[in-house]
Amino acid sequence: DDMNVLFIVVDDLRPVLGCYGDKLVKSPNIDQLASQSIVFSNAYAQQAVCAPSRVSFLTGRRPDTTRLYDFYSYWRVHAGNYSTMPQYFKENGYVTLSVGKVFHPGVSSNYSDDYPYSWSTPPFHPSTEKYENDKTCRGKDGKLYANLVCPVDVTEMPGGTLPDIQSTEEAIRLLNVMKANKQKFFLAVGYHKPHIPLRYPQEFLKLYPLDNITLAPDPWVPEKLPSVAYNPWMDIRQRDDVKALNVSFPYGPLPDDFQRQIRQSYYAAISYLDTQVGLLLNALDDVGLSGRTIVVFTADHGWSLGEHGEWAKYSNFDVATRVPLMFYVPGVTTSSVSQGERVFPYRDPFGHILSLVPKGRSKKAVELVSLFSTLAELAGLQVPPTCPQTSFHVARCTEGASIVRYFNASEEKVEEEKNG
Amino acid sequence: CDDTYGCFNEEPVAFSQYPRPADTPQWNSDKPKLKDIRIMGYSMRTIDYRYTVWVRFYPNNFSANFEDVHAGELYMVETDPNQDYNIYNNTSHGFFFKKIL
Repeated sequence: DDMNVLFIVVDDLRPVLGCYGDKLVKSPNIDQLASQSIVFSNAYAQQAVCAPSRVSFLTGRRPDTTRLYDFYSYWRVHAGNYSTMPQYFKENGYVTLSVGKVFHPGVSSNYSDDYPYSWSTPPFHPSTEKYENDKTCRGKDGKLYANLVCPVDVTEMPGGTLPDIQSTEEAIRLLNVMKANKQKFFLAVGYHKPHIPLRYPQEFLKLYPLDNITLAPDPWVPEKLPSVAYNPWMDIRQRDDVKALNVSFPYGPLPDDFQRQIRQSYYAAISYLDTQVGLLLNALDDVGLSGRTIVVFTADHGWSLGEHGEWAKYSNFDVATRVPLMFYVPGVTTSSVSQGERVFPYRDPFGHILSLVPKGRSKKAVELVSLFSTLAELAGLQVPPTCPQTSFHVARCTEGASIVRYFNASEEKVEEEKNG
Repeated sequence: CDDTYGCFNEEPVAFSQYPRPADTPQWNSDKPKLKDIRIMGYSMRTIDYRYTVWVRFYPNNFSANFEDVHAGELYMVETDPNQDYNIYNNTSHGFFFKKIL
């Protein structure tokens, strides 16, 4: 039968998750999703920066074909009128919906998240998104700043909430509408955190006492790193708390204790994000659609946490390009779900953390540009053809082959069988 | 097998890239506008290595000149998983260069 698609994309999330082996992080809801999914350990973005990566995986074309390496062009005008993955689902009878940050806002998505081409209804953006970079972080002096490290009292925030909380509420509302209307849907939910500023409910700091936070294993600029390869992390330098440190350009370094504060807040922001994903997946159970919905969980690129003396993305290092990528496919990655069965009960990161393992794991090196063809194949749609060498004139083709072929040959199973 | 993903029994390859305005870090190195891009770093990854060449790039016609290599990186996953020891200049990398082309 027709499968729905819930596509969750997270901004600047590197695979710092329990299901990727991180021992410190509390991510029970994403780990629970992984326990029902195939998890790709070596998935990479085509470019470690928001708009180019998102336009690439949403069109199934590489940056050299979208010709977007910055934020300032719209592929349909600038390169070619390429169909997008949601557009393809829409043309195949799906209601396609966008909540939060799926396309990068602005020029690169025609100031419309590519609506109406990609989406059935105008994309939802949280009303509090506009305060993201305002002075809402309380300093030690009690004043408000636009900091990088920004644990907050949510009740004090403009509108008394945060963008990702609003996105989850809207996504849950849409799930109920789709259920009531018995419509098959492609719902894309784009979460903002842990993109900077690291602004999250301050209670999540309790999960990561600063004493438990170390520096990166290699916090120095490698001796033989070509200078062209180095990313001088300009965006975080503009934040009030980093500016006040007066760090030298381009190599810094940031003071050790502040490096640990950044890492601490990146982890706290992930646990906050995990609760939002948990509420969303719990709602999928509530509307009884967990057995009929493919769930994809990924990110647009990673983020350097001090490795190689770098912060943020903007480089070709693995820490900046590698992303979490997992697919939950009822009846494929797990046995079919019986009516009323709960697959994703909400798990509290402050509670007891179960140690869950992915249902399947593949170590194959795969790419986000393959998402379009992979999801088409999983949903039973015709897979777009491979693009010719030059494809600016071709509306629908893909430069990333489907990776469904790796679902069954996941190394874990092969190893288990080998070990007998 | 010459397609991006090779034969089933051949390790698949993941390609990434990143633009730069100059050979040394400057204020717009992180996010150069298209018109300011002068170099493109093309990376090729498998589960065994990451090979990157930083080559001359021409924004006016979106072309890259792989004969004008500004710098290179090569890291072997097994011996250097954190990519701290660039062995590009210590090894012959003709094989990688041919493969990335």
